[in-house]
Amino acid sequence: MNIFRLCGDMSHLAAIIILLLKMWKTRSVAGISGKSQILFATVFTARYLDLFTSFISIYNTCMKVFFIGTVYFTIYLIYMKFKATYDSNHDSFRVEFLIVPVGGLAFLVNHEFAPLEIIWTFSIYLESVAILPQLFMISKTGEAETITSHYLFALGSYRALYLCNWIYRYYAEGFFDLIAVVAGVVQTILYCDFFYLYITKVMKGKKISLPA
Amino acid sequence: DIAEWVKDEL
Repeated sequence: MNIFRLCGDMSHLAAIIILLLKMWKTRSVAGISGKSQILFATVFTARYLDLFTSFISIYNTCMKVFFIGTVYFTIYLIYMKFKATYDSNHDSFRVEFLIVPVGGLAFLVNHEFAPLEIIWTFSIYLESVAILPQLFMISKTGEAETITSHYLFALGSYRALYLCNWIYRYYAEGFFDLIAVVAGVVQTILYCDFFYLYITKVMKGKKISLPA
Repeated sequence: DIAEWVKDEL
């Protein structure tokens, strides 16, 4: 564990807590993409298959349980509890256009042609594009609530911090995972235009409004 | 099998 990875995990934790607070306080899921949350649930389920079989640390297990638990709770809030406020018309990204290519790529490009490794690779590739339905929804509605902007900033920062973690681990431990790094770079790049809007607008107290 | 398949990052 290193400071970059710890900050990354805390940023990821903060993003999920911000999202849950937004939904619980406003009792609304307006502006939140249910499809992205379903993709995140798929990512965590595919990635944490070893949750009950290999114990790494209390921290590792607690975080995995928290991430899996909260993402399914988020889906429950979107599609059941606060269903009336879910904007399905704007959450129209065709996720099959993500899942099929990502699934195919996981079969072709992986570290080892073994079931667990391919499923893990699938979760890494899927996570890098899982935010697209959410960003697509914001571009369709033309604006994002400030709290949603904070959620996205924390979520985007988490993988950017993981990139720093991988740089550190390369020099400190000689650890290098090309698949995770490339997917992490793609994932962080997808947030760049949002980061720009966040820093130039939200930091000055304005709302984010994209040219619809 | 799954036991020695370890990914230590979240």
